[in-house]
Amino acid sequence: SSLFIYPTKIIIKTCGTTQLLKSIRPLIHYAFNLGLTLCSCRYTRGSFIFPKSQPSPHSSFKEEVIYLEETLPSNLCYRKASVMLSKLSNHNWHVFTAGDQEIPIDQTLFTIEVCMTELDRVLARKFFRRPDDDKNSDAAGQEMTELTGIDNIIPGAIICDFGFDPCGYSMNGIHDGDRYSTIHVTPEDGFSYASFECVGSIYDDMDEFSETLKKAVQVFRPATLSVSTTSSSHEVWTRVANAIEPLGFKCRSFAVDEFPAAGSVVFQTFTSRRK
Amino acid sequence: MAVPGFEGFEKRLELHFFGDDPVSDMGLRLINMESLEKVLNAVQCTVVSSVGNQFFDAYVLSE
Repeated sequence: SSLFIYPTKIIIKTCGTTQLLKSIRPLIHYAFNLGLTLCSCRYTRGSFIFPKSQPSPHSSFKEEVIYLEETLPSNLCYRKASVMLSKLSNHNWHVFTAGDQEIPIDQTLFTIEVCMTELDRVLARKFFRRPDDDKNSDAAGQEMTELTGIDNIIPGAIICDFGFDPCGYSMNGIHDGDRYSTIHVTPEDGFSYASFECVGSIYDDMDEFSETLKKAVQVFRPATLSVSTTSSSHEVWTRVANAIEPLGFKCRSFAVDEFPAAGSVVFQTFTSRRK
Repeated sequence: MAVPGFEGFEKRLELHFFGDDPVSDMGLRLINMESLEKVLNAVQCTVVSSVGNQFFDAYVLSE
C-alpha cells in the first residue's frame, strides 16, 4: 500500500481488508488546521477477489458511496458514482468523484492504474522471500526490485521498496521532480495480483510512456489485466492499447465515462492470447 | 468454507485541497507523523518505509 503527500494533494492506496474511506474525516481535519479545504475527491477500485471479506464501509460499492456522500463536505456538490463494466466477470471498475464547482481541475495530468491477475508463475516466484534469507525487508525489497527489472521501468527513479515476509512486495518511485509511480504485488498462486500506477502529463513524450507501460506489464506477464486512464486527452488511452496489444494481449472490453472533478475515465480490459 | 487468500485489489483515494491563506507552502506535508499514524490507524495500516524530495513525500504502507 502507498501514501503520497503533496502540499495540496493526498493519494492513498491500500489493499487487503483496510478501511481506506475512514481516512477522509481525519485528513479533512488536519488539512483544515493548516488552512486547507477539501475541493475534490476521487475514489476508485477494481472488483474485489474476496468481496465477502471486506469490512464496513467497504462491504459493497453501494455502501462505499453512501459513506462518501455522508462524509464529504457540502461544497463538493458535483458528485457521480459509476460502475464501469467489462466483458470479463469480476473485472469491473468502480469510480466515485466529487468536486467543488469553484475549483477547476488540472487537465494536463493523467493517471494510469493497471491491475494484473494470474501472474506468470515463474515471474511471481521472484516476489517470495527465501526461507533462509537473513535480510531485512528493505534489503529484500531492493533485491526483488533488481531481480525483476522493476528498477528499469523508469530509469533514474528514486525507488523505495519493501519485501514482505514470507512474500509480497511494494514500491514507490519518485521521478522527474513531482511524479510518482507505484507497484504492489501479491504473488501467491490462485489469487496472484500486481498493480502498477503512474502519473504523467499530456505534454510528456508518449513513446516514453508506452515503453514504461510495456516494461511494467512484462515484469509480471499476467493472463488478464485492466487499465484505467483518467485524463482529458484521448491520446492516452489509445497509447495504452497500442502498447499492450503487441505484448500478446487482446482487448476484450472498453468503457468510457465522464466524471466531474476528474475528466474522462477510460477502462480497458485485456487477456493474454496465450491463455 | 475455504479460507480466502489475501485481497490484492486496492482501494484508491485522491483528495485535493485549496487554501486562500494556507499556513505554509509545504501545506499537507506539515502533517506530523503522529497525526499520520492516527489516520493510518483508522485505515488499519502503518508506515513501513518512506522517501521524499522537495515536491512530495512517499510512504510504503503495511498490507
